[in-house]
Amino acid sequence: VQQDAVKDEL
Amino acid sequence: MNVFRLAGDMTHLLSIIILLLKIRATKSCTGISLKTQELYVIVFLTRYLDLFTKYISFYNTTMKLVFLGTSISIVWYMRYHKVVKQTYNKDQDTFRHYFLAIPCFLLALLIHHEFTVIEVLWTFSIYLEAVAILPQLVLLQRSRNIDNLTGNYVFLLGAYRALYLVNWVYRYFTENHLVRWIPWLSGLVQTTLYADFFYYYIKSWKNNEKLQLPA
Repeated sequence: VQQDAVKDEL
Repeated sequence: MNVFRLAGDMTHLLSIIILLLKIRATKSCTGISLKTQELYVIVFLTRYLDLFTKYISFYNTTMKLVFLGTSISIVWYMRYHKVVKQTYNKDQDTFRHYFLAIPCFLLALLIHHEFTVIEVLWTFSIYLEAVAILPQLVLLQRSRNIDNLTGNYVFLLGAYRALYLVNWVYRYFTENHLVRWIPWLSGLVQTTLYADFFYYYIKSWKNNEKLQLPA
């Protein structure tokens, strides 16, 4: 879940 | 989405638009490193693999398509456009960019968040983006006079990741102290590589003189 938050960036 | 990240994305978009305008308007890519542009295409291709599998938002999908489309068209112009390709400084743009890509890939194989194809390639794109500007900075030092559009392009490109650093600080404090070492440290390296360019760019802007990087 941690990394998913990053994936909303370009 | 926070204002720092939006400002970062807009700055990034503006830098690419400026480069495309320079190439299309002047039909010239003098002073632009094809190696750096090719590395950016690899960065976007390996970072946006989930473009069709994960829908985050209209904005996210649109921007990914714009970044992919513009970066690929810039490489196309510099490689295949009959007029533009003549203006490419082939003999000065000699940085061996594979020496950048391969260590980044090996590092991504070693240090990542989870060992899946998507995640390792995403991590590779983060590491590669940090160093992708190096061929361009080397070319700028070699080319005696840097035209304004090229200078502005590189400045905005450096500024976008600096804004992302601010965005990460903001998100750390507002999203239960989410820690993301990989993009943070890579972003820090990326922005630091621009440090001396920023210095000379701001100095030339203050003294209203031509931008010159020391050889």
